[in-house]
Formats: sequence, structure tokens, C-alpha cells
Amino acid sequence: EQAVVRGIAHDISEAKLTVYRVPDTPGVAASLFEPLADAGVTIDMIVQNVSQEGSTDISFTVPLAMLDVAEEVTKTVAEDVNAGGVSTDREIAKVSIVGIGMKTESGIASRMFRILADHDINIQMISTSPIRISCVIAEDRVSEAVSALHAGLELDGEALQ
Amino acid sequence: EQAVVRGIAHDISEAKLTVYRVPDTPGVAASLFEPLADAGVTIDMIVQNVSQEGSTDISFTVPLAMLDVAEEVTKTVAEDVNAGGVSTDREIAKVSIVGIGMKTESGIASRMFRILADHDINIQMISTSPIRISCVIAEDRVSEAVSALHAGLELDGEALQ
Ligand SMILES: C[C@@H](O)[C@H](N)C(=O)O
Ligand SMILES: C[C@@H](O)[C@H](N)C(=O)O
Repeated sequence: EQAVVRGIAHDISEAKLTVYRVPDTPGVAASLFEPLADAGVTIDMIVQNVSQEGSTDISFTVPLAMLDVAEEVTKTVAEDVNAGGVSTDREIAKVSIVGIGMKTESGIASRMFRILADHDINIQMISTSPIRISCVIAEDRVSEAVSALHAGLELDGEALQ
Repeated sequence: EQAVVRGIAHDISEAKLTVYRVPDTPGVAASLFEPLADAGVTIDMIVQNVSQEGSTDISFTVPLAMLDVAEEVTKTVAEDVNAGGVSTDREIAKVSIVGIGMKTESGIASRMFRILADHDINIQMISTSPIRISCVIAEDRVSEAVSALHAGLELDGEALQ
């Protein structure tokens, strides 16, 4: 399948929360996201990597207006499961390459990472699928990131959802 | 936007690699994925969570047949950037709920996590977007996970890509 890059999307409307050192045992993810759902918190991105020494971190993004509610719920759960702590960050942006068939062309992800690196923009989180390669970066770098990606991938400037 | 769950997809054709404790500085992600692309390795899922104390982990999945090449490239990079180490796992499965508008219905992610928890299936990695909620689990639990998700979400049994 030939990769097709449709464009670049960016989102500065979200905040990020991270719960550190949650036990890597069945039921922990459910115990965090059930009360968040009950509290009406809408969740966009969830990222959890593999554990080390029995614990891992779970990060997720929510609309800025929901951060306070999300933080309160999350801190309660963190305590209940004996997690290490909770951090929040309002100053993030999500930048994504949107397309199709992008796993066969793994070069697209590496090109995205290289373009950001060349602009000294640190990649805080990565979450990808064959149709969307998303990076969380500092919000104050988002315009530069989007311009750099358009130029580097030789795309026109049309912003995508 | 009303959420619509289209179905459950699963994939047992991939292996997972993790590079532990890479420096969280610009250029590190590029330095890993450029040589992987050069080596012809196709990459499906990339997951990186936020750093602690200046380092983080990067995990990604590749077709089983590419694991040896991917591991060799990854170990070289890990050494170059002074990372902590590299692990691989052939025995994984990716299980995904596929749909649309699933962030507004954050309850779908929590229901997926709860169904897996009720079957004592550990969630090793999570990567989500509003159209796909993906969990990496042990390959020997995939049939049980897929059946449980179909039943729990009251879907017909049609498997999706
Ligand atoms: C960390 C969390 O995902 C845990 N492994 C669970 O299955 O709920
Ligand atoms: C860890 C890695 O993603 C690093 N932050 C980078 O920007 O390349």
C-alpha cells in the first residue's frame, strides 16, 4: 500500500495528565477511566508504555476546561491504587501527520521526528497508527512545528482536523 | 458527536520492541526511526510516554519477520544514545475497538479496559485516538479478549481490519 500524506493537524485545546508508577495489573486502567467517564470528562489521547519493575505510567489528554475535574478524579484514583503521583500540563500541543498507509512507509514517522529535531522541538509523547502519527510538543512551538512539517514534507498549507 | 463502535480488530502478526531510558532530547526519536526506515522495517504502532528525570522509553511494533533486523538496528542506536537497554516480545497481540467519535464517549475506553480486567487480561500498552482504541496484550489471550469485547460491547462477531 502506497502511503499518502493528506496533511498536518494540530490541536492546542487540550491539557495532559500523567499518573506515574501505577501497578501494572489488570483493573488499573479501568479504575482510572471509569470515574473519568462518570465525571463527564472527554478523553482524546491515551498513552501507556510497557512496565518496568511492575509499574508503568498512564498519560491522557482532555479539553483544557476539563483539566480541574480530571485532575481531581485522577488524584483520587492515584491514591487508591498507590500510584507514584500525578502531573498536569496545560501548555501542550498535539501535532499530527494525517494520511493513509503510513506504516509501509515508516520513513514518514522518521521524517516527522527529524524535522522536529532540526528545529530543536522536543517530542514529549508519541502515539501512532497507520493513518495518524501524533506527537505532543510544547504549545509555544506549535506554529513553528506545523510550518516546518508543511515545508519539510512539501505539503500545501491547508490545515486538517 | 455520537460515538459509533464499528467493531473489534485484532492483530497477532507483530512483535514489540522497547528501548528503555532514552534521553528525552530533540533528535533521539529521529535517530532511532531513520535507520529502521533505511533498513526497510515497516512500523505500525509507536508509543512514547513522557519522561522522568530526563529519560523515557520508546516502544514500537513491527511484523514478526522483521524483528531480527529491527532488533539489531535498535540495539546499535540504543548504544549510540546511551539508552538503558532493548527488549523484544514476539508473544503480543494488538486488540482494537474501531469506531468514530469515541472521545466524546470516553466511556468506551473505560468499558474496554473493564472488560479486559474482568477476564484478568493485563493491558501492556495503550494507544488511542477518537477512531481507534488499541491495547497490546499477551498473544495467548487474544481470542478470549476479542470474544469478551464483542459480548461486552454487544457487537456482532464480524472481525475488522
Ligand atoms: C497499567 C494498566 O493498564 C494495567 N496493566 C491494566 O491492565 O489495567
Ligand atoms: C525521546 C524522544 O522522543 C525525544 N524527546 C525526541 O524529541 O526525539
